This record gives sequence, structure tokens and C-alpha cells, in this order.
Amino acid sequence: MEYSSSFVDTSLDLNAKPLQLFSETPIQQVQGSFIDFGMRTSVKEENNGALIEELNRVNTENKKLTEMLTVMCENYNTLRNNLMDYMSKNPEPNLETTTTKKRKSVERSSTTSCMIKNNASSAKNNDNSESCSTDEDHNSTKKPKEEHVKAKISRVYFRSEASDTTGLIVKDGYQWRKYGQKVTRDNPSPRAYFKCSYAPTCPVKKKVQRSIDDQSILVATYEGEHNHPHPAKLEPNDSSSNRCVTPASLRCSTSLNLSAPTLTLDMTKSKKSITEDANKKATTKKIDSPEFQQFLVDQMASSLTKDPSFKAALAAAISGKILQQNQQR
Amino acid sequence: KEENNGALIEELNRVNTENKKLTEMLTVMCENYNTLRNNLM
Repeated sequence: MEYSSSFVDTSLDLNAKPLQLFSETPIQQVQGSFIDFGMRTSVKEENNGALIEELNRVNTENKKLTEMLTVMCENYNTLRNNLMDYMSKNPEPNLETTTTKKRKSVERSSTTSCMIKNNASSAKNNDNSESCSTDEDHNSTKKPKEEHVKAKISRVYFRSEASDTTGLIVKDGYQWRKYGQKVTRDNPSPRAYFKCSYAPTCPVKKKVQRSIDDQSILVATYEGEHNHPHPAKLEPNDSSSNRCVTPASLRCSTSLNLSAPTLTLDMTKSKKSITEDANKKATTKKIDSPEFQQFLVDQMASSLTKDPSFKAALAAAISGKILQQNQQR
Repeated sequence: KEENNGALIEELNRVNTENKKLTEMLTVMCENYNTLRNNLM
């Protein structure tokens, strides 16, 4: 998207050569003064000619202005469309403040462009001005905002003891204030609602609930993004029963994957199963590597040369071949 | 001739008003364009 570097000149550079009597004094009055003073016919004819000339000049100027306005409108609309495309492709939360500003100017211009159309099409009806609705602009700005809100939800699974009666508490390093708990008929396991209390303006909310399938698993659903740094780093060897990943660490992946509204992380896998998986993967990688295959070939060669029967068979084959060649000669 | 003159003056008045309006609109349009471009930069 490249535009000319120079600004659009707002000075219109028009042929500013108006007749003084028209620009300063209303024409009817001037005419009246001529009549009152009883000028001669030749003067009247001259005046008539001057009027026609002036009318032609103003008409030409008008035409020029209309053309300029049309070009300006086209440029503006192109620029606006480009901006809209860009914004729909790159929805960013930081743009929200500038969007309102832009929308205001866009609204203003939309009305202007409508007026231009009316004015250009019917030069005689000057007061025909309509306002255009800007629903399109509203929709285009709404869409990315909704997507952004959806993308902020993340879900984390925590392992805890099923017999743990301390309640629905998960230790993720943030400070939370519990503001509610709920049990419903269709979902009998209780849900606890928390709000981040570290900063008063922090909008993050958390819902903690025991998994229906496995009572030892706590499901924490985070909504929103912290507007403050992490209060305390988690210790690597946490002795508590809950192992967790803080939402702050999820932030990057959440924002990267905008198409998926909810991010789910399963932290309930035990260390043992994770290391077994890792070992399996490493072994497969090792077998596929060229170094390992070379090593295998070497091993096979050495084991074959160590075998005496193989040696004898090989010697007999080679000597037989040599003897055959000698006989043919 | 006087009637013709009066009609001419009337027409000139109308065209002048239109001219003024167009100039104002063009000025607003230019301002909007520049604002939009500045935001884009």
C-alpha cells in the first residue's frame, strides 16, 4: 500500500479573479445601483457582456471543482477501503482507540460523499443533501473485537487428590478473590468463581470445577488477560499437590491461535508417562538417523568376517572365479 | 435586455453559491483524506 509522500494541498489554487462587485456586494444591489443612477445603454451592454463572461468563468471553475472533488472522493474511498481491508486482516486490540477516531472521520466523509453525488448530479437543487448510514463501518470494526474476546479464554487441567477437601483451589501464582460458588442439577459438581485481586483493574476471571469423569482433576477456565506482571514466579519443585501452568505463560499461544476460541492444556499427565513418551520418540529418531545405520552395517560386516565358514565360502568363490578366467585364457 | 440582465445575475448568484459550497466540501474532503492518511502512517 503505497501513497504519494506529499500531502494533499488544501489550497485549491483556483482562478481567483472574481469581479470585485460580485464578491463583495450582492449582485441585485449592484444592478439596482446601476438602474438608480441611470447609466447609458452602452454601459448596460458592456455590463451584460461582463456578466456573461463572469458566468462562464464561474461555471468553468465550478466544473473544475466538481472534477477535483470527484477525484478526491475516489482517492479517499480507495484509501478507506485499503484501511478496512488491512484492519480486517490484522485485528489488533491496540487499534481500538484509533479506530474510533477513524470511524468518526469516515462517517463525516460518507456524508460528504453523498452530498457530492447529489450536488454533481443536480446542480440546480442545491439543498438536496442526504446522510448515508455507516453500518458497514460498524460491522467491520465489531468483528475483530468479538474474535479477540473469544481468543482470551483458556482452560487448564490440574491434578489434585480426589479426597482433597480444601475446596476448588488451584495454585497458579496469581492472587484470586472468590466471589461465588454454584451447583446445578444438570452439572452436580460445584463450580467456584474467582476474580484476580492483584490489581483492581485486572479483568481476569477464573472458574474452577472438578471434572465429571475424573474427580481428581480440577478444570480451571481463565477468561481475559492480566494487565499486570506475574506476581511471583513458581518454584520448579512445587511440593503442593497441584501442578499448574499459569495463564500468563499461555498468553502467547492464545494470541497466536486466534481461530480457536478456547485453548485447552492438559497438565494431568504424570511425569513418568511423559518421560516414557519422550524416550520412545528419541529411540525412533536414533534408529532413523544415518549414523546408526552406518554403525549397523559395520557391525554386520565385522560379524560376517568373524564367521570361519563365511570366510571359506568367500575364498572358494573368489579362487573359483580366478581359475575360470585362467582356463579361458 | 434588462430582463436578460436580471436572469444573468440570478444565474451568476446561483453558480457562485454552488461554487462556494463545492469549495467548502473539497476542503473538508482534503482534511479527511489527510487525517486518514496520517492515521494509516
